[in-house]
Formats: sequence, structure tokens, C-alpha cells
Amino acid sequence: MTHVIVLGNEKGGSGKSTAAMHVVVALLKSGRKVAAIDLDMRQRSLSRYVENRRKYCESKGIDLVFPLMPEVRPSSLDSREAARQEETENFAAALQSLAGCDFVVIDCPGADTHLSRLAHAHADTIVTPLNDSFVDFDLLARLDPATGAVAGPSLYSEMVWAARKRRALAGVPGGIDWVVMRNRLSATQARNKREMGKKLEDLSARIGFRLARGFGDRVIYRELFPMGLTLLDLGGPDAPVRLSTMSHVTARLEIRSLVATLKLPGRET
Amino acid sequence: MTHVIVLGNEKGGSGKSTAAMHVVVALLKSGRKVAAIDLDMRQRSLSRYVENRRKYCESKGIDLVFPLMPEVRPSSLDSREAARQEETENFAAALQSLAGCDFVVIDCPGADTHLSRLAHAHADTIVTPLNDSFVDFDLLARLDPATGAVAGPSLYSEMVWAARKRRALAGVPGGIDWVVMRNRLSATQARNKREMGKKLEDLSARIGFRLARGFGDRVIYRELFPMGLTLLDLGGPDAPVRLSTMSHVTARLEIRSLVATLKLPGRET
Ligand SMILES: Nc1ncnc2c1ncn2[C@@H]1O[C@H](COP(=O)(O)OP(=O)(O)OP(=O)(O)O)[C@@H](O)[C@H]1O
Ligand SMILES: Nc1ncnc2c1ncn2[C@@H]1O[C@H](COP(=O)(O)OP(=O)(O)OP(=O)(O)O)[C@@H](O)[C@H]1O
Ligand SMILES: [Mg+2]
Ligand SMILES: [Mg+2]
Repeated sequence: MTHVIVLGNEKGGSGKSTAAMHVVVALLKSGRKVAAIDLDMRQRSLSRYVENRRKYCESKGIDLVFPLMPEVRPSSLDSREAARQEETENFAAALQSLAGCDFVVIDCPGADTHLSRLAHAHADTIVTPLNDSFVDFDLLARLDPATGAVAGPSLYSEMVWAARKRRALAGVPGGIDWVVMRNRLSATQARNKREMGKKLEDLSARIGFRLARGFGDRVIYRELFPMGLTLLDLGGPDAPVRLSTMSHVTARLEIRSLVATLKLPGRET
Repeated sequence: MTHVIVLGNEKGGSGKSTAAMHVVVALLKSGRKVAAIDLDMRQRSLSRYVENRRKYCESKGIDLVFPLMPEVRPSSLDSREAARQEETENFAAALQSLAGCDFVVIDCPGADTHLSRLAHAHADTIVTPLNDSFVDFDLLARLDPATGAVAGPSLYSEMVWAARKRRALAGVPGGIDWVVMRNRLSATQARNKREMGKKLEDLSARIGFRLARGFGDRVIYRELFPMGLTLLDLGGPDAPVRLSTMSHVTARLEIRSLVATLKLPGRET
């Protein structure tokens, strides 16, 4: 039974591709069969990350874990209606080819596209990374400018609710587990962190998501992108970056804690 | 002679809307006639920022500077060809209505849209904010995974070059001044900052942009979004946030330095 994990957040730069790569590698290292689908076919950050990983392995003559990565092409037909049909078929075909996998991790673009909506509708788990910022928060819910009170759900919450409704109407059993993970948390900025924390706790009950502790803003989550590596690949004698800082240790705990929070099926991940 | 400033970067979350709001308020406060166009008609971060500002002013009974803000609607026609035509007309009409302004600041979405390309082609200045991250860098240029050397321009550089070419072919005098500004610079992460700095200096000569020092990662750049305020609006006795930290002082210098770097026309801005 393939479990679909979607990294979704219409807000750009919230950390979807970064979280996707680290979840993929964490699950692969726990011995699971993992596939990844990059739906951001223009920027292709996740595909580029894995491409860099391939080239690095080739040039160093080493072996690393890799996900299966089928392509889902966006349609270039002129009629948007016809394009949506073609993309629905491409997406379904890709998912079917992955029926033997334990997990399929789908990275969505920071935009409202038809493929992104399809992914959300097929998700068993949606992971939504979020900068600790009211600019990012604005895509989950509106705040009253005078009182700061939560004034109602916003665009991206509505997208997740539409996916939940679609799944229910299609008669698929079980709801979508929606996990919001705070990302790029600052070591300082205490008041803003507290404010965001309060608003997110308030919102989680109202619009139905679980709140994951998330990741700090750590250079180790991004400095290895050009080599296609993650923190989880380091530790060997010829690692390009010395795993010696508090930040690295804490980052490992953050990744493990995120996977545990996702309560994924199968043996303890 | 209206000077068009475009905030462009296809990479999501690089800081376009944040930079747009602060440039708009800085220019308004220097006494210029400023208009703003939000081309991210789905997320509307800049429009929301100004909406919050309006509501805040109304609820507190105060006066703040505001840009003119005409709407440019994306087309909902089914044929992409026809949609592009409609958007080209809407965009041209909006720009014409702003002929009396000193500056038009255009905030682009973190995606490759027809409206975004139109804005780039009409720009006198393009400001490209960039996270200090090789994941963001990847949209400007590719790096060789084995050697780290710059391997060639990437998607967003190609978009700016296409805009420059289009402007030249249209016979518009003067080139586009392209300024890349580092954003969300960390107070720590010294090695990564140095690496990014070197690669950007190298690239600036190759692909023709000027490098602005940019903004640090400071909570003051985002915590005022719900009230529609910026650091530049604070300082009065009833300011909601006390302007007392080193970070605030440095942020003011960063904003002033950015505007100076843009070398905009007219009296000293
Ligand atoms: N925890 C983190 N620590 C440090 N940097 C991070 C972290 N998470 C993300 N980043 C950086 O923030 C930027 C945005 O992250 P990322 O590209 O993963 O977001 P995204 O949601 O996939 O963006 P898009 O909407 O463009 O697809 C990148 O430069 C990335 O390297
Ligand atoms: N200098 C800064 N200091 C602190 N936070 C910042 C800074 N610049 C941007 N941010 C935050 O980073 C996130 C992304 O910024 P912003 O929304 O301005 O980027 P964008 O390029 O407009 O994104 P999109 O592609 O989604 O339109 C927001 O949460 C914003 O508050
Ligand atoms: Mg991404
Ligand atoms: Mg924006």
C-alpha cells in the first residue's frame, strides 16, 4: 500500500523542496522503497538536487541511496481544459508505475497549478513547511490588522480543504493527515517566534492540521545542494563537510523528529 | 519620465514582495509620486500588505503614505494564446494610466508567467533579491557538482536576457539596469556567506548584473506585515514597535543603501 506524502505550500520559498529531499533520504536510509515526483517542472529544484547527487557519485566513484524518479510533464497544449486532461493522465500513469513503492514523496511548486491540486487530492499526508513569518502565515489564514485576531482561512487552507473534499467524494477511505512544519526558525527573534507559535496553535484546531516542531534556519540544510548531499549522507571519513557542530547534531534530531511526527505506516521509521 | 522598477526572481520566497514594499515606502517618503503593481494576483502579498496598511490607518485614525495601485488582472480565457493577448492589453493600459508617476514598482510572482515576462521587458531597473543559498543561486547559474565552478546561466538569467533583447529589438533606448540584492543574510554562517559572495561576484561580470549588499535576515522586515507598516513608518510616539535595537538602525541603513545603489533618476533619493 503506497503512502503518498505531498510537500505543499503555495507560498514560495517556504521550504518544500528542502524538506522533500531530507524526507526522501531519511526514508531511503531506513530501508524503505521510496519514489519522488518533482511537480515543479520549471525550476526543478528537487530534480536538480538528485541530478547533482548522481554527478557527485559518478565523479567520486561512490554509492548513495537514490529514489525512483518518474517524470510528470506539464502539458503544452493551448487549451487549458485540454492541458488539464493530459496532465491528469500523465499524473495517474506515473502514480500507477510506483505501486510497488512504500512511499511516494511529491514536491509541489510554489504556485497554484493543476498538477499541484492533483497531488493534494491524492495525498495521504500533506506536509506544509512555513517560514516563521506573518507574510507566509497570510496564505493559511488572514489576521485582523487592528486586533491581530484570526479572521478566517486563506488560499492555501482552502486548497487543502478542497483536496480533502475531493478525496471524500471519491470514496477514498481515511482522511488526509495535514502536518504544518515551522521552517527556518531563528535562534533569536524570540517575540516573533512566540507570536507565530500562538497563532499556529490556535489555527491548528480550527482548520485541522497537526503542528510539527520543524527545522531551524541552518546552513547545513542548504550548503550541500551543489553536491546533491544531505546531512544524513555525511559521517564517513571522506565526507566533504565535517560533522562537528551543535547545529549538525540538532539538525539530525530535527529530521528524525519530523519523520516520527508524520506517524508513517510500516515499521518504526 | 516614469521609471519602472521590477522586483523579479522566479525563485519563490527570495524576498521580492518584502523588497517591493520597502522600496515603495522609501520612495514615497522621499516625496516622489509612486505607483505599485502587484502581478502576483493569486497570493497578492504586496496588495495584502497595502490593504493591511489601509485598515490599520482607518482603525487608528492616522495618515500614512500610499502608492497608487492599479490592478492588472490575469486572463481567465481558455486559450493560452488569447489569454496572453488580453493580459498584454491590460498591462499596457495600466502602465499608460501611470504616466504621471515618477516611479512604478512592479512585484512579480515567484513563477514564469506571461505578465511577469511583460514586466521584465518594460523594466528600466530589475531588482532581484536572492537568499544566500545555492538552492536560490541555481536559478541564476548552474554549478559543476564536482568542481563547484560556474557552469553556465540558468532559467532566470535567461529570462532577464530575453527581456533585454526584447527591449533592444523594440528600439527602446538605454539598457535594463539589473541589480541582484542578497537577502536574509545571516549574522552567522560565515563560510557559506563567503562562498556565495565569491560566486556572485564572479557571476555579476559574466551575466551583467550589479551586486547590491542587500538586507540581513531581520524580524523587523516581516513582523509589521499584519499592520501594513514598515520600519520607515515607525519612530513616532505611538509606534506599535519600539525602534530601539541595533537591528532596526542597521535595517534603516540597509534600505537607504539599497535605494542609493539603484542610482535612480531625479534628485538624490
Ligand atoms: N531549514 C532551512 N535552513 C536553511 N535554509 C533553508 C531551510 N529551508 C529552506 N532553506 C532555504 O530557503 C530557500 C527556500 O527553500 P526551498 O527552495 O526548499 O523552498 P520551496 O518551498 O521549495 O520554494 P519554491 O516555492 O520556490 O519551490 C532555499 O534557498 C533553501 O536553501
Ligand atoms: N530581509 C528579510 N528578513 C527577514 N525575513 C524576510 C526578509 N526578506 C523576506 N523575508 C521573509 O521571507 C519570506 C519570503 O519573502 P517574500 O514573500 O517577500 O518573498 P517573495 O519573493 O515575494 O515570495 P513569492 O515568490 O512567494 O512571491 C517571507 O516570509 C518574508 O517575511
Ligand atoms: Mg521548491
Ligand atoms: Mg511575493
